[in-house]
Amino acid sequence: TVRMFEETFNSVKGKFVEVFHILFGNGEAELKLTDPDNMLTSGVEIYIQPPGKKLQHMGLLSGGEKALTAMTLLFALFLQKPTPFCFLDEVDAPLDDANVERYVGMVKALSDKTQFILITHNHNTMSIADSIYGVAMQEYGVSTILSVTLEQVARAGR
Amino acid sequence: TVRMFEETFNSVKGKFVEVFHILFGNGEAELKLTDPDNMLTSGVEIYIQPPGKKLQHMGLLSGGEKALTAMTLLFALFLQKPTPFCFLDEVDAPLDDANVERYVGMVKALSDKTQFILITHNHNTMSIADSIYGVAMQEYGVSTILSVTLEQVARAGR
Amino acid sequence: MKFNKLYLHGFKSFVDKTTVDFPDGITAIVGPNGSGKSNIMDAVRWVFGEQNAKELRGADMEDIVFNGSQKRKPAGFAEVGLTLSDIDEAVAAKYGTFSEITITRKFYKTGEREYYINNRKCRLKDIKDIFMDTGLGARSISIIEQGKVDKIINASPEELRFFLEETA
Amino acid sequence: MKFNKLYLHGFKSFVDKTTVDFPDGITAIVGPNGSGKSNIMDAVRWVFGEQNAKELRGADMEDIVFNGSQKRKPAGFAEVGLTLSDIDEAVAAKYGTFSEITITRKFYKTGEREYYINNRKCRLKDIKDIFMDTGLGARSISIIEQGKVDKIINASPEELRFFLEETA
Ligand SMILES: Nc1ncnc2c1ncn2[C@@H]1O[C@H](COP(=O)(O)OP(=O)(O)OP(=O)(O)O)[C@@H](O)[C@H]1O
Ligand SMILES: Nc1ncnc2c1ncn2[C@@H]1O[C@H](COP(=O)(O)OP(=O)(O)OP(=O)(O)O)[C@@H](O)[C@H]1O
Ligand SMILES: [Mg+2]
Ligand SMILES: [Mg+2]
Repeated sequence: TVRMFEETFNSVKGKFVEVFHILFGNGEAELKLTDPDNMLTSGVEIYIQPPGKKLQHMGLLSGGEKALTAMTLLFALFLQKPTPFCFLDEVDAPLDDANVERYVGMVKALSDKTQFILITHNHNTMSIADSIYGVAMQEYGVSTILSVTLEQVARAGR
Repeated sequence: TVRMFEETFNSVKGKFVEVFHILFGNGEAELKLTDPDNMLTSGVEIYIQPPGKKLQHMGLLSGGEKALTAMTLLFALFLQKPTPFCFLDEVDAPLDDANVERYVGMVKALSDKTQFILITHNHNTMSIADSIYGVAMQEYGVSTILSVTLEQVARAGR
Repeated sequence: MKFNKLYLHGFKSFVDKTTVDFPDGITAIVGPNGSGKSNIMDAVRWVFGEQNAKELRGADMEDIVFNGSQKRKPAGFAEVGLTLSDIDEAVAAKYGTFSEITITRKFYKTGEREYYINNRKCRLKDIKDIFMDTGLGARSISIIEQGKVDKIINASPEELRFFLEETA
Repeated sequence: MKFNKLYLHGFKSFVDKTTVDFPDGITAIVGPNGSGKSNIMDAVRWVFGEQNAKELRGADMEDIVFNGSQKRKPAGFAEVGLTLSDIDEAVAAKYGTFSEITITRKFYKTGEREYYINNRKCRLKDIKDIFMDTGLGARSISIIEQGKVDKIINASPEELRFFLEETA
């Protein structure tokens, strides 16, 4: 299993850089082993450097950069081995318009192998969905769910 | 100071209910003392019941309901004694379109006594601002700030 | 493996029998604050076997059962069912089915818990076995709760290694 | 009391001298992810006297000084100034001014810290005294950081009492 982990690590590492460039444009990204001499127990660490910035610890990243970095790893793992199903609850909330576009682009690209369920208030995210469900409480305190169209959602928001 | 706290508590309590009805529509809300017999040391607790729902502990509230409840208390305190300055960083991120409208309505109503600085990605929030600053990194890693108009922001987002 | 539909009855704000179909591709779930969107994700994590009420935003397990509203009385139990298809052949054979399988979890306010696979009682372990090696589970990285997107970058190096091992 | 303008130099991503005017009413700050919006709020909390680097999303205080970019070398110090007007008469008299007052904080990578009021050196306590009884301060309830809006409802009953006392 040591060989297997090493192969998986090297493969995901490459995909992490690939997805990072799609979501962030330029910049540098790397997955590193905390203890490369000991493949059996070594941990994994994320290093990223947004375009043109210096390498720094993750705490200094902005809210949106953190969310995008998390998505970078998630999507790299999906490229390595798609899981049947992915459920994301308002992960687009901290993203600006340009980054929402890149995020939904990746979701679209991965959706032939993975079913995505996206809870969102963002109209740009809704617009890429194959189907939309509206959850409401017509009777106070009681949730119901029904299939809706993008036009119906746009009208309800007004 | 016991008398003073008691007066302040009763006054804020009333304002809390008032603001709650503006932000949530109906429902019940209450500020309670944890130890009413001991005004000198008693703590304060928030009880809210969104419209038509049962009273429950705060953990069961949704992301948006929690943010709106926090704003209810903040704005009630401002009605009691306006602070000169209020700085809110993307507090509108979890709110749906209808609640963003109510939130900005309250900010507008309070802005004659308090200067508000709102960091936001939400175009409805930007539209109520008296002035808008755009922060950018024309040179990578270096922030600059300049005054912008709503049209310029709308164009940049496309 | 494919998710076909989710059935909710008495789970949090879904007091009435509710069915949600999951078509292929991308499904968006929208709606006002407090309408019940995140409760659907809680239902999925619960039927996968989540045992800690705090992970479902409750103080204790009773909090997942509908606790009443202005016009409705509290429910006595919560039930969630998940129908899957394209499952692993060995699993399908075990439960005598060619394609679909439905996992169901029930919790009564009196404390009883029941698990079913295709309407036959089973243990929680049986449900977990179905998802072995798929990267799915109550706390899998492919389910990200509201406000917790940082859980991936705040993870320890050991946790990150575990995420990678799940994809090996 | 009114906030007139904020001056930044070498503070986080604001390496060049930058001035931000704060007009009356409502000001919106917009811009792409990572452009420096929340850094402005960190600057305000720092000039109010925040002493804990973690509250400013840093590991230690050095993290508030510009640490370089592709084309720029790291800065040697960080400086933030805040100009206020309509201040309390007693305070204005103390600093020999009729209307405006500027509080300044400087931090050198070598470790020195300096505080100024209208270009005269002072102590941190002097800056904090200016905001006495206004409900303002580095950790006041009227400054809500990104993702921390729940801090109000997760506050303990004692903390909530403290917030009320500030408005007495
Ligand atoms: N056991 C329960 N019985 C009845 N209602 C419940 C129960 N548990 C939670 N709720 C209700 O569910 C609501 C929250 O639902 P949920 O968190 O799914 O909202 P949401 O649609 O995700 O909203 P947001 O957009 O703000 O995140 C609460 O208002 C609460 O009243
Ligand atoms: N000491 C420092 N020197 C240089 N750059 C820094 C320093 N500290 C933080 N930064 C930079 O500031 C950026 C984050 O800025 P900030 O958190 O203000 O973004 P933001 O505009 O609020 O974005 P978002 O919309 O995603 O919340 C980081 O990318 C980081 O590179
Ligand atoms: Mg939610
Ligand atoms: Mg920010």
